[in-house]
Amino acid sequence: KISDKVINRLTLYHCILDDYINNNIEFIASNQIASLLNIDDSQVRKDISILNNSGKCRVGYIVKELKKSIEMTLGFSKTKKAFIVGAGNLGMALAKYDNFTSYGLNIVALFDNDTKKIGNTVNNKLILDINKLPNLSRKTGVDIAILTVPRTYAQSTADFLVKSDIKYIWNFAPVVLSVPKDVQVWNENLMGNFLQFTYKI
Amino acid sequence: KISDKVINRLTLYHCILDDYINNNIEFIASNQIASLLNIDDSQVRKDISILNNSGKCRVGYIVKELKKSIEMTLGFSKTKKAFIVGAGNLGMALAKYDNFTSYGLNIVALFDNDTKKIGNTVNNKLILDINKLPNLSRKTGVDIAILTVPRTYAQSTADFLVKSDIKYIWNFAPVVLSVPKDVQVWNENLMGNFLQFTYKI
Ligand SMILES: NC(=O)c1ccc[n+]([C@@H]2O[C@H](COP(=O)([O-])OP(=O)(O)OC[C@H]3O[C@@H](n4cnc5c(N)ncnc54)[C@H](O)[C@@H]3O)[C@@H](O)[C@H]2O)c1
Ligand SMILES: NC(=O)c1ccc[n+]([C@@H]2O[C@H](COP(=O)([O-])OP(=O)(O)OC[C@H]3O[C@@H](n4cnc5c(N)ncnc54)[C@H](O)[C@@H]3O)[C@@H](O)[C@H]2O)c1
Repeated sequence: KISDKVINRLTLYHCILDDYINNNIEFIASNQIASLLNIDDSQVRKDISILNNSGKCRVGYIVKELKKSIEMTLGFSKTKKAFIVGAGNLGMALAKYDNFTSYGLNIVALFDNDTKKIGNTVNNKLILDINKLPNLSRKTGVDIAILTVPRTYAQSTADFLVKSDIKYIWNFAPVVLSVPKDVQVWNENLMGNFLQFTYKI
Repeated sequence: KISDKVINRLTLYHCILDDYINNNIEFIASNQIASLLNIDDSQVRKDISILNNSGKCRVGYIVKELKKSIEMTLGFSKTKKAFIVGAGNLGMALAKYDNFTSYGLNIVALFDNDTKKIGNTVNNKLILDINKLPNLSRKTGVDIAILTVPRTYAQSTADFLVKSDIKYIWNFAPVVLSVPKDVQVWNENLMGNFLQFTYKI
């Protein structure tokens, strides 16, 4: 199993490799990655060594092979279908973001309880009545929900999702959700990240 | 200095305490926090012990005091003024989010290069021409930029920000920016977080 910190770094390496490909550069050395991220060269080499095939050659790593290898290891090609629950400012921004599909995230539909929003489409995805979620989740096998409802409704909506056979919740609301042991929650703590950044200022 | 991991956990404890206050509960025990986050009770007590005043009493911690102490330690009351650069889907969602001010983040204005957007306001904040940023940054002393432009323009926009005396960039674009040593970048790696979550699925 790869640790969270290494997955985070591999994704950043992937961004760098993407840029190199856009600029038609074929090879990259580990110290070029290290200096861009302000980390140790030995750390980069250690991270790359866990990949099944790093594309290593005499002059460094072959960019396309290293990128492919990161994608295989992190499961980019494994499609993960998800619902967005809460078609507000953040939910809509996430729904309009096409880059998610290249990482394997496929947003199937959005759900809301606001009748003014239900029935609209965003980026070819329908906004449906939240009460239709249990049926659709069972019919499509979607078990990941991206939770972007206001904090006041986060826990009650999570309870509803759990009853609808949702097993994974990517939670953007600033609330620590209480869920059964067989449900996994990932708290996207945007403010926590900002405070980590500004704490040092 | 407090590590990133501890700051992240303290912010989640703060969310839990906020909920307790909304439900008029006066005391909390460390094991209640631990079980909500699925972590060790000893970890919670260790984190709290670094605060200047934990509000510890016979029956656990006084919720209001513990919350205040986390806010003091993480600098919630220290106002951090920032510009949003790129008034697109994500930039607008961040600009409309009022909860940022309770963490000390004050978004002063947005900047864009799209003439259709320049001159509009969102959540009482003006969308200005990006070329006005250097002047405004010097006049207001704002040195934090939240970068939400498309990946293709991220590096060139970062170069422009550095020339405009911006010292801190909260970067949402999936690009590793190359900046001088005296400029600090925090990569908000949303996809990296999602992959950490789904990698284990
Ligand atoms: N906008 C941001 O930049 C930002 C940043 C950090 C965290 N967050 C968090 O993300 C969440 C969403 O924020 P936002 O700015 O998009 O809020 P928003 O108010 O714009 O959107 C919330 C949406 O949820 C819908 N909704 C409410 N109750 C519902 C229910 N029971 N079932 C289904 N839909 C329901 C509303 O109708 C609305 O469309 C909030 O919890 C917020 O704290 C937002
Ligand atoms: N939307 C999401 O959910 C999401 C998620 C993860 C990452 N991101 C990243 O965040 C960034 C913004 O995404 P988005 O969905 O808001 O894109 P968007 O296209 O909706 O918005 C981009 C905005 O930047 C402006 N812009 C372009 N060049 C500029 C320049 N040189 N100076 C100032 N403004 C400029 C555009 O006019 C537009 O308003 C992208 O890099 C994207 O990869 C977005």
